[in-house]
Amino acid sequence: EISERLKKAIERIKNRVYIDEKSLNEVLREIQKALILADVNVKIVFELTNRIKERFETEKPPHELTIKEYIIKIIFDELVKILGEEKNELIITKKPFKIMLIGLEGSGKTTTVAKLAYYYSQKGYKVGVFSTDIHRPAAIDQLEQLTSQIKNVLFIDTKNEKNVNKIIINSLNKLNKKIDIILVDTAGRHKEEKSLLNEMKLIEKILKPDFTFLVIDATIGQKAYDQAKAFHDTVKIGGIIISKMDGTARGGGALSAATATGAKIYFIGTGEKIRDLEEYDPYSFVGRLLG
Amino acid sequence: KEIDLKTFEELKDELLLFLVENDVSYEVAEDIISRIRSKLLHVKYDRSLEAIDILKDSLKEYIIDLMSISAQRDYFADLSSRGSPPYSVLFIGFNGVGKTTTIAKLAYLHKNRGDRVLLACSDTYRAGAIEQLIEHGERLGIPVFKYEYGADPAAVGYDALKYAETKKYDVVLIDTAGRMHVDVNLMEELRKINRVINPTIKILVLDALAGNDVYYQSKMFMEKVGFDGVIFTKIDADVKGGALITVSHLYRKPIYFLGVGQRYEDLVKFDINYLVNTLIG
Ligand SMILES: Nc1nc2c(ncn2[C@@H]2O[C@H](COP(=O)(O)OP(=O)(O)OP(=O)(O)O)[C@@H](O)[C@H]2O)c(=O)[nH]1
Ligand SMILES: Nc1nc2c(ncn2[C@@H]2O[C@H](COP(=O)(O)OP(=O)(O)OP(=O)(O)O)[C@@H](O)[C@H]2O)c(=O)[nH]1
Ligand SMILES: [Mg+2]
Ligand SMILES: [Mg+2]
Repeated sequence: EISERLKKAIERIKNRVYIDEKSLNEVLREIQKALILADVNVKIVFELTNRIKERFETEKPPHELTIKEYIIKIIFDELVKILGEEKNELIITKKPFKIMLIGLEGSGKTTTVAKLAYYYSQKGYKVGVFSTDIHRPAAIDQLEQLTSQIKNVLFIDTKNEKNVNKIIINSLNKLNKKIDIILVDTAGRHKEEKSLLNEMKLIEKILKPDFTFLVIDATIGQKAYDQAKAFHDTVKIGGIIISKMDGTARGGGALSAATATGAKIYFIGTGEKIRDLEEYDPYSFVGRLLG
Repeated sequence: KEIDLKTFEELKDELLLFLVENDVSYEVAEDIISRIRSKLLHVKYDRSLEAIDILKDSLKEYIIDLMSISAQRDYFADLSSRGSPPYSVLFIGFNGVGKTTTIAKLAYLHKNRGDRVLLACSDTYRAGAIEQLIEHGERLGIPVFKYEYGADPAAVGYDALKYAETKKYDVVLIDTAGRMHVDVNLMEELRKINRVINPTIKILVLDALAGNDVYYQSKMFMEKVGFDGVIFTKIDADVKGGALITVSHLYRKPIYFLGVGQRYEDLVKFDINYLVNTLIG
C-alpha cells in the first residue's frame, strides 16, 4: 500500500539529525507516486515536490520537531495551502444568497444541489431550488424528485420553459422574500463545448450568483486541470465540491482543480443519498489523498 | 550497442510519465514498461540510434498492437454471432459515465439499420431515470419497457425480453442504475440481473475523462459480473485516451464504440487511428 511505502521512507529519516539527498529524494519519490496514483496532474505533482524539497533545504526546522515530523509538516502544509487549511465554510452574507453549481457532464451537480438543499435546510435556512438545464432529458424531473423529500425546500418547476433567460427571471420572481438561500443547477459541459461555455457565462450574467461551486468527480484523471481552468476562465468560481469519494478514487482532481481556479474545497460527496455530503476536513482529505 | 539494465532504468521514468500524463493508469503503465524491458533487454541496436528512441518505438509498437486487437471486432457482427433475435444488450457501469445516453445513441444506430428496437429501464432507483429513458424513447420513436421506481430491476429486464419475444423485436437495450464497483450490495444486484436476463452482450460503459479509477472499475465489473465489450464516452472532451489503453491492456475485450458528444449521432465505431493521432501522434 502506498502509505506503507511512504511511511517506511519517512521512518528511514526519523532518527537522523541531518538527512542526506538520497533519503530525501526517496521520500519525495514516494510522495510523487502517491499523488499520481491519486490522480493529481503530473505537472502539479512535480511542482509540489520541488517546493517541498526547496523548503526542506532552505528553511530552519522549528526545534521542537524531529526531522521526520518536520518533513510531514511541510508536505501537509503545501497540500492544504492549495486545498484549504481548515474547514472552509460558506458565509451566507445576504438574503437571498444565490448559489450556482457548474461542472463536467455526469460529475454529480444535480445530486449535489439536492444535498446542499438538505444541508442548509437542516441548518435552519429556507431554501429555494431550480434548474437551468434545458438540455438533459428529464433533468428537471430528477431535481424535483430529489428535493421532494426535503422539508423547507421550495422547488420551482421549469419543465416547460426552454429559454434560460426566462427560467432564471421567472424562478427568481417566484421565490418569495422569505427564502434565505437559492440553489441553481446547470447542465453539464466541457471545455470544447464553446456554445455551452457561452451559455454558462450568460447564466452567470443574468443570475448574478453570490457564490459558484465547481463540482468535480473524484474519478477524473489528468484532464482535471485543463477543464477546471476553462471553467475558471469563463465564470467566477468560489469553491469546489468533490463528488463520488465513496469509491476507490482518491480525488487528486480536486488538487488540480484547486490549483487551476484558486478555489478551496468546501464539501465532499460520499454517496447517492441527499445526506451523503460531508464538510471538507484538511486532515482526512490529505490522508486519503496520500493513500 | 545494446540496452543494458542501467540504461533502461535511467530512461524508463520518461516513458512511465508519458503514459501516466496521458491518463494510462499507473499500475498498467508500470506493467507495460516491464513488458517492454523484457523484450528490449540486451537487444542489439544500431550505434547511430538513441536508446530512448528505441524504447519509444517499442512502446508505440506495443500500444498499436494492443489497440488493434480492441478495434477488430464489430458490435453488430458479435450480436448476431452470439444469439438470435431478440438480442439483449445489458449496459453496466459507474455513476454518471453516460450509460443512458449511450443506450439512446445505440438505439438510434439500430433503428437506422432497420432493427425493431425495445428500450428497457432496469434503473428503478435513481431519481428521474425512468423519465429520462422515456423521453429518449419519445424523441427516437422507440418504445420503452418500464415498471415503477422500486421495482425489481431483474424483473423489468426479464419481462422486457419476454415482451420482445412475443412482439418480435430484434433487439432489447437494457439500462441499469449507475453503481460503485465496490458496493457489495449493488454489485450483487447486478449479478442477479445478469443471471436472470442472461444477455447476448454485456457492455461496460466508461468515462474517457477518468484516471486511475478506470483500472479499478474494469477489474471489479469484470470480476463480479463480466463484460463482453466496452464503450468509452466523452471522447469529445479533449481526452488523452490513456483510459482506452488501460482497459485494453487488462482485458482482450473489444472497444465497440466511442461517445463523441451528446447528440444521438455522436457514437462512432472505435478506430485505431483516433488513438494514434491523439495519443501517440
Ligand atoms: N456514489 C456516489 N454517486 C454519486 C455521488 N454524487 C452523484 N452521484 C451519482 O452520479 C450520477 C450522476 O449524478 P448527477 O447528479 O446526475 O450528475 P450531473 O452532474 O447533474 O450530470 P449532468 O447534469 O448530466 O451533467 C448519479 O447516478 C448520481 O446518483 C456521490 O457522491 N457518490
Ligand atoms: N460531451 C459528452 N457528454 C456525454 C457523452 N455521453 C454522455 N454524456 C453526458 O453525460 C451525462 C451523463 O449521462 P447519463 O447517460 O445520464 O449517464 P449514466 O451513466 O446513465 O448516469 P447514471 O445512470 O446516473 O449512472 C449527460 O449529461 C450526457 O449528456 C459524450 O460522449 N460526450
Ligand atoms: Mg444534472
Ligand atoms: Mg443512467
